[in-house]
Amino acid sequence: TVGAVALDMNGNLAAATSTGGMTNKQFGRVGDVPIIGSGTFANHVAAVSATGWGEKIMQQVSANTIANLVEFGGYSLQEAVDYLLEERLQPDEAGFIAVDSEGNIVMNMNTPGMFRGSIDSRGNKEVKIWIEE
Amino acid sequence: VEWAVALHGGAGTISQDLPDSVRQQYYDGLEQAVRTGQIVLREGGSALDAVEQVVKNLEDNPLFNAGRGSVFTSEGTHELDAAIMDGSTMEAGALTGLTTVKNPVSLARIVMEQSNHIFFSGQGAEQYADQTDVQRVENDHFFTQNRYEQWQRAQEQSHLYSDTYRSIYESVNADKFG
Repeated sequence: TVGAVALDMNGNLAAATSTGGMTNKQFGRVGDVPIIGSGTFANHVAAVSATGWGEKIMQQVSANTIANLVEFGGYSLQEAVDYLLEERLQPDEAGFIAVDSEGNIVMNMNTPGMFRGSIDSRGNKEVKIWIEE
Repeated sequence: VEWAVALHGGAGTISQDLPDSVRQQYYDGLEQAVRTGQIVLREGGSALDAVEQVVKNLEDNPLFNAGRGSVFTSEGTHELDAAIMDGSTMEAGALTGLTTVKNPVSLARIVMEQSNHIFFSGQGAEQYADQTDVQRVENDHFFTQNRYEQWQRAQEQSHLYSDTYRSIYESVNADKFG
């Protein structure tokens, strides 16, 4: 699975996700990626793209829940992503990338690794694979 | 922060024993995708353009499980899913089960911007693609040897599972990735 989230100069947010699915998948199985609100979501508060075990990500309506925690729960983007990863999902199930309307970027996972990268207008840049990098 | 972009190429158990050359390929691929988003946003492009271009870049990179380099279904084919959402309008487009669209994310954007609907599946998604000018490819465009060998191993394991019964969760847990 691949995904991207962005904030532009006009303050608009967007998210996109694309996948080949799960190896050896059967019977028209569909994961979280094309389910708006689960694997992909954006509004005026946050943009989120997910990756991992699709069924688990769907059960938590994950991407929308992250945005809702920020909008209605008073969570920071980091706290919202961490809440999903630590309280709603089990270890080894998912990773999220997210950006909020202030340009805060969060890339976190409860798996050993996630291919990920980010950059912002201040020149903050990250390209990482494993969690402990 | 005037603009920002983040991307992922899948999460899971990624071996720390990757050969340096392969490890570098992943870093280079991620760097290239980051640059793609940077260029769009730095030049004043929209967040929507940035996420589409970044995901297209990753779909075209055979290292990642999307577009070229996608995993195999149990039937030995490739089925692709994609979605895009514009936070400024709450509009969205999504597709599942595509087999001949080179860059599913671009078709998702067309669904969002040009159709009255949000989500097309399978044959209907392919028929919708017929009405657009998105680039089409044969299904084997998405083939990579690495994914093929991964699929063969999964097939062998699935036969073992059927003999000794494992739950779908155990089976998925053993081989989930992205």
